[in-house]
Amino acid sequence: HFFPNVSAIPPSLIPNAIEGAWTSFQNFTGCHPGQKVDGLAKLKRYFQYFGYINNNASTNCTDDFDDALEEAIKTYQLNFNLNVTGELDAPTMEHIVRPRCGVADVINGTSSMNSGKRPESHIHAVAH
Amino acid sequence: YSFFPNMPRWPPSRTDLTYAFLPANQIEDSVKVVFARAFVRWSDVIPMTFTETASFSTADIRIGFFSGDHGDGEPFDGVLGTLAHAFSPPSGLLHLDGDENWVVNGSPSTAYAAVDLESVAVHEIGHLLGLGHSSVEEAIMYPTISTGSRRVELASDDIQGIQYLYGSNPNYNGSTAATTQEGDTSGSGS
Repeated sequence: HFFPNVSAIPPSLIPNAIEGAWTSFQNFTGCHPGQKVDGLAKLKRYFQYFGYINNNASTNCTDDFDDALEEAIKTYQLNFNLNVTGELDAPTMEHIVRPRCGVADVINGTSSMNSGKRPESHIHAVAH
Repeated sequence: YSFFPNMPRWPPSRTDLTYAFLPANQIEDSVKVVFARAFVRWSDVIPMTFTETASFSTADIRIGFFSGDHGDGEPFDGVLGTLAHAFSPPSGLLHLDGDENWVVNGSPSTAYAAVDLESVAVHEIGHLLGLGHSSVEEAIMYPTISTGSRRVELASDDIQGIQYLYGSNPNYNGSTAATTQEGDTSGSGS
């Protein structure tokens, strides 16, 4: 759908009327390690898609906020210059739901973004 | 800046690349102009040229808009979410999500679920040339973009990365590096 400029966009396309692919992730804001939350597996698949959780770890895609998810969040926070809390805090969630490129940030377990440039984080990324 | 694993790049002998649009998309000239501008942003800084060709099957770079599963194992997800993807050299595949609302000219607004086409095109061409994602928020190769923003000028981080792979365009005078992002950057994008 192409629009020559912003004035050509129909009012029906206001964001609140659009259910973006990741809008529902906002419901996970405040979740922390150890919890089990309905639908959290979908967020894990998001991290898996972008390379933060190993593709072979399909058995980990449960609704449990486990170690794999915590490490994925920490690596993500490093890459996007967020405070490294390992939790789904508001700034992290605000970032996760942004539209983005479909190319993975972490490829074959390593990242050349921020997380790959810090030795202690590189170890975590490879471990996944 | 970063590269794909093993730092793939177009061979040194391939400095003049062609690109084509998927015929089935029936892309209008106004959209083709956007991509032409996006390619020039990269050819301004490295010794490579990009020329449109009508022959999709023989083009070095093949651009297409697709919805959902389109056969490459990376299905698109509808409005927002993932916007586009491109493959590392020398595959030359650039795919954009046909379900998005693309703004062709001028900055979009956070008031709409629409995305600036040129911003995404410049980013994906970076992947086609061998760049990975960057943690520098001002860089073209930063992975996310808010619906209300327009980011089309290469930042110094992008230029350093691409010139590491291909060297500098002899005519590049170092004046095109941007350090700011145009448009509204405060929106969440959803």
